[in-house]
Amino acid sequence: PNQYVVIGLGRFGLSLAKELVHLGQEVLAIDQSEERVREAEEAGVYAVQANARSKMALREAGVQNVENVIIAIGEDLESSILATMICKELEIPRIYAKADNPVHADVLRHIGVERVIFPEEEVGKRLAHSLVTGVLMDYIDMAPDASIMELTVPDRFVGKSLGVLQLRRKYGISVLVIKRGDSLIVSPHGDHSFQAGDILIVLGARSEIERLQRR
Amino acid sequence: PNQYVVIGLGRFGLSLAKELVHLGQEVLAIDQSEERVREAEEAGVYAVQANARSKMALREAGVQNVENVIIAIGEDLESSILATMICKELEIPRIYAKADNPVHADVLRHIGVERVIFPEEEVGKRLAHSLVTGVLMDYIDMAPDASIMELTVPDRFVGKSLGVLQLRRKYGISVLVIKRGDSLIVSPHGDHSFQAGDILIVLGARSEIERLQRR
Ligand SMILES: Nc1ncnc2c1ncn2[C@@H]1O[C@H](COP(=O)(O)OP(=O)(O)OP(=O)(O)O)[C@@H](O)[C@H]1O
Ligand SMILES: Nc1ncnc2c1ncn2[C@@H]1O[C@H](COP(=O)(O)OP(=O)(O)OP(=O)(O)O)[C@@H](O)[C@H]1O
Repeated sequence: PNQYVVIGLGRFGLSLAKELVHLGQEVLAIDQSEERVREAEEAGVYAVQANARSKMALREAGVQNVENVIIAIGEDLESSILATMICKELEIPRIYAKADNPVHADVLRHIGVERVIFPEEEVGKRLAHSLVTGVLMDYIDMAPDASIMELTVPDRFVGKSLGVLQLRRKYGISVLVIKRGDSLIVSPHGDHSFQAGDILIVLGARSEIERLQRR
Repeated sequence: PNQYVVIGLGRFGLSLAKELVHLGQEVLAIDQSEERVREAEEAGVYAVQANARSKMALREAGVQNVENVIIAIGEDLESSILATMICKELEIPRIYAKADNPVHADVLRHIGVERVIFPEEEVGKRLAHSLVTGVLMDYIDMAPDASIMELTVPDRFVGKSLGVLQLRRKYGISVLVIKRGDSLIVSPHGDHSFQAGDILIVLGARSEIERLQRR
């Protein structure tokens, strides 16, 4: 079964689908427009033509037993809402949907989406930050496999301090934030010890982060 | 003189303007629609009604001697392009413009913008990453004034190692990346010493980062 279904291949949906494929994920893309389906296929995304207002059409297209569906239909509010409701009925664990305006967003939240996405607003805010700080947060993506990832503290680290564990020296990993219950410890220093249940947000090479989780 | 001018108060422009104001910046917003100007003013953004196709109207509105102009007109390609050309003629140092499609983007680049912005595509890519890593990079924004910022290495740090400087302990600051010429050192460990000309990308409380730069 596919991991991700993207419904709607506008600029947002198509770039989401392409990037997921680029990140090695299984993706099924759906659009009612034959032209957009073809465009997606030409970009290396497996796509199927279907009308997302029809439960039967979505089932036949393969939208069931998937972990994540992203509804990327913007202008056609009815289609966006109907498609979301159908996915809810199909018991998709995580549904994400793009919203065109706050009222649209409220309806989607009522139906029960994981997260509502507002591309224009989010990029507006992000641009404001990067203009002011002069820093694009995408620097983190510039080193070939450097990633920011979240992981549960490995058992063998509980009760040990960062200074003793030397994660930077051994794995080249920075612990950026420790999430402990409701509090956030940003840039924890060497004396901080990990506690059971801590969630860590780390920066480092993806392969090293995986190695840390395995050993 | 204002620091930022935002032309066009669609969702992208309005949220950019609001966030810049929130970040303490001087902002002038411009839109041809009286309704959108009023909406912006109600949101605390100083806004003026003007048609961005007219050099005289833009001059009268105060678009001159500004550092940055962001052209946030999406659908009306002619207006977007004309406004950009006018800003070039007014010798604005940095012009940013939102583009609706790759051809639009090419024209803007030809005129000479600092950066072309594609909100839908950028958010599509970013969502792909956060779905796959399970981490929203916005966690960094969750601690009240934690920021990622870029700074030139302070003179007094040159030749000293991270282990000796103890930035986390003294300032609660993590050095995430050292940019040295064309190379990137991600999550540098304690033995790394700073060199003249290094550019640091750091995570920490904004006030502490400023304190570090001052002393
Ligand atoms: N009922 C539907 N079933 C399947 N696809 C649909 C349906 N309604 C709309 N779509 C598709 O959704 C896609 C995105 O919709 P649209 O372009 O209106 O949104 P948008 O918000 O303007 O897109 P973007 O801003 O991401 O470019 C279109 O390709 C359209 O064909
Ligand atoms: N010549 C012009 N002078 C001033 N404002 C203009 C001009 N042309 C368009 N605008 C304004 O630009 C704003 C944004 O344009 P529009 O809504 O078409 O773009 P958009 O890309 O759909 O917006 P968004 O996606 O950010 O919501 C509108 O509020 C509109 O009034």
